[in-house]
Amino acid sequence: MHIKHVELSHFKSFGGTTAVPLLPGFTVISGPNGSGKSNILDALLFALGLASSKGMRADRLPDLVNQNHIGRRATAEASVTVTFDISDVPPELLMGDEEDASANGTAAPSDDAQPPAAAVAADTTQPISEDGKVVPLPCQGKEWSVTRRLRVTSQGTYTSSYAINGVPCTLSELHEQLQRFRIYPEGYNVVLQGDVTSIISMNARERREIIDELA
Amino acid sequence: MHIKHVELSHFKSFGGTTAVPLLPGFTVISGPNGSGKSNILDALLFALGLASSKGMRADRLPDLVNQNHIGRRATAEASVTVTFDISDVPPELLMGDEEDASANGTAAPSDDAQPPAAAVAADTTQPISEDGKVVPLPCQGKEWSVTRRLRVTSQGTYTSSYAINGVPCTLSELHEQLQRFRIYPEGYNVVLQGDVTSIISMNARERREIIDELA
Amino acid sequence: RQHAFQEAFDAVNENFKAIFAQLSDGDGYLQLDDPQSPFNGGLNLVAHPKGKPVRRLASMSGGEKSLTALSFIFALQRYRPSPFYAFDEVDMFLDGANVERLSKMIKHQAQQAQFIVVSLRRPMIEAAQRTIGVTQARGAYTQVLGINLEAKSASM
Amino acid sequence: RQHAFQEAFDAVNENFKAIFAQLSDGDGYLQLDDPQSPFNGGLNLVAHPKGKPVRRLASMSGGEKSLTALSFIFALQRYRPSPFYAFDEVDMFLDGANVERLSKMIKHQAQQAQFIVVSLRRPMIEAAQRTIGVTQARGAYTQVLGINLEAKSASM
Ligand SMILES: Nc1ncnc2c1ncn2[C@@H]1O[C@H](COP(=O)(O)OP(=O)(O)OP(=O)(O)O)[C@@H](O)[C@H]1O
Ligand SMILES: Nc1ncnc2c1ncn2[C@@H]1O[C@H](COP(=O)(O)OP(=O)(O)OP(=O)(O)O)[C@@H](O)[C@H]1O
Ligand SMILES: [Mg+2]
Ligand SMILES: [Mg+2]
Repeated sequence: MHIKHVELSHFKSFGGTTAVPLLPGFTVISGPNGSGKSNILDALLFALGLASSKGMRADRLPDLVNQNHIGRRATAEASVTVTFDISDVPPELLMGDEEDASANGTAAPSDDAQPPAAAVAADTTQPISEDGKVVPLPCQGKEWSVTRRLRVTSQGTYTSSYAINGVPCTLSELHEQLQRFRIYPEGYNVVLQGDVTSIISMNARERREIIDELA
Repeated sequence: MHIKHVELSHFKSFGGTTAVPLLPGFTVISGPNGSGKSNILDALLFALGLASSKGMRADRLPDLVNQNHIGRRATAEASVTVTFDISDVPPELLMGDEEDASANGTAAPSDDAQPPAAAVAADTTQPISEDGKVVPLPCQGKEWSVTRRLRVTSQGTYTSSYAINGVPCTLSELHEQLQRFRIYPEGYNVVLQGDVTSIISMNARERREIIDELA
Repeated sequence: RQHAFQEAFDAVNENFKAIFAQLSDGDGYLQLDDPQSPFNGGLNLVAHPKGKPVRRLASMSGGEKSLTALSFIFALQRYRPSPFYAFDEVDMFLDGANVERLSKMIKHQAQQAQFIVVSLRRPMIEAAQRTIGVTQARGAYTQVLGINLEAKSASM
Repeated sequence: RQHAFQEAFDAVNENFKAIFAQLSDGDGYLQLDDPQSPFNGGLNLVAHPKGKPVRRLASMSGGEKSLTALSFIFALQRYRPSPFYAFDEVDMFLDGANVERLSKMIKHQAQQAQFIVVSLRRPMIEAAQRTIGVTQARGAYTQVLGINLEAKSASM
């Protein structure tokens, strides 16, 4: 499983809509100071709900909307979509509707929560819509995407919403699926600028708890 | 005024006694990771009493004595001597004995503390010893040095002592003279590894207090 | 619960020893404050970079701390792989030789997971399969440009 | 007391504006929370690196923060010079072009004070008048070697 692309709209230093395609393996992001490299990582954290606003160097969420974009309208919106290639992911890792799971003969083992059509199982070739929930077709079992939108009014109030494969979901539903993919908010797979030595300066108990989390 | 050399004896990664000569102007210190570059700056802070043990990456002062040196004896000693070239320093900046100051016709303006022969005025060519305090001759008004010794017993107890031009002094006497040279413990003339952006992350009041100190 | 922890701890410890030896050219291992009942205490990293005698973690140099921390992160990864890793300037304290050592390890780990590494250091850029160049002209927005080093052609 | 503060503040502010413009190619200045009674509030740095609109300090990039902080340190220096300055890897966040800009400023400031700068970055090493090389062989102590770039000869 890997990230196929990240699409940023009006997010931090990204005006307009910018697509950043990514391939499996080893990619380096480089460029001058202040050009926007760390902002791309903030976009990943933003879309996947993995950090607070402070964790993305913003005092409050509205600071994340591109400043030019905010100035010009009653409501400004920033959004980020992260698309994963899941063609090598076993179907049981995907949380779907109960019908979806049984239709494939692989009932998801501990699916107490009833997430909306959160993923498309690898073999599905038609939308399942018995309860009115439609699974969008373009993700032909090979892609899985998350979109987060942040709308800010001119008075400064804001709303943030998540969607998986175009279907709205809650943050906890998103986290539940991400956990199955082994992506965790407290995970050590994202190391932000200046943080690498924090593992050394943290106290011993916090360090042990990292192992607790994994076990 | 500038540092002429730093001599390190059994201090951190320096075994034996090592002299680091320095010239005015712009010097770079470079080399591989873990070789001892930052330790040289710790030595400056140590000798001039500008930092706590934590400020030199040591839990306690005994951690500063070279580990090999400590293992082998009942009492191990580490010392650092910092020697300044003061040939361009106006004599009134040097705190000397009252006799010393008056002998040169430039009474030090606010010398309430009676430091021991803390410095040699630029014109002195003979040791002043009316009260038994001898001003060592080799610093012919051109040099001014500070030595700090740290003695650690095998049980782990320790003593630390300062001397100016070879004559014992207290830490406050040392700080008083350093202040006249514009070297302060809270000064921003030493920026340790990883600390450069602390000016940005500190709160606004702390930042204003930096200006208070200078004013 | 303690059994699950012990199994995780032992696996991560074995990984840490191997990775630390490779990155720091020395011996390192994990140590529990209280091996009999781990939840009573914490977890310590014992590090001897380049065969130096053990010293407290805080007194290591900037480069030594970075390599020790990265060894721990890679040790966690080998036990519980994530699909992707995003590192922002984790090489900032490293000298040229250590940047190169780290870039070779990332190249190796990238066979099993996707690595997205922000870096300004040349050995890291040269070790990657491709570079994404990011720029922002004065008064403009961030622009992104992709350079595929393996195919040696600019794209986008 | 407030008069002394105001005089110091104004002088440091003027220095900061000039130095920030040189290092960050943008506008920056100091701002008091409460200009009428400074001791009631704090001091803020307002920074527009490369002409970008002002944003909170925390959201600046690593390189931008470093240059802003260094501009403040140099501004203090020009007001109350110390005899020596010791900088340990203050260039760790800077891209090559900014390391070079910083090294030129240090070269200039070094006409009035002694600068001892620990650095791993080539433009900084090349700008200095001399380098002190530090090494530690496995199992041995730190060794120091002096290289005088101006005289192009090794000493010690
Ligand atoms: N909401 C926003 N609107 C417009 N620009 C923004 C916004 N938030 C942040 N920025 C800009 O993004 C820039 C920082 O980008 P980023 O941190 O990604 O830089 P970087 O490439 O990582 O640089 P460095 O190498 O110095 O770490 C800053 O100049 C900041 O002004
Ligand atoms: N008391 C001591 N006895 C012996 N060695 C010590 C002592 N204290 C610290 N050291 C060693 O000094 C080394 C650190 O030196 P220093 O921090 O100066 O490195 P550095 O050259 O600044 O490296 P970097 O480029 O990684 O910052 C460590 O390897 C540490 O083990
Ligand atoms: Mg950055
Ligand atoms: Mg160092």
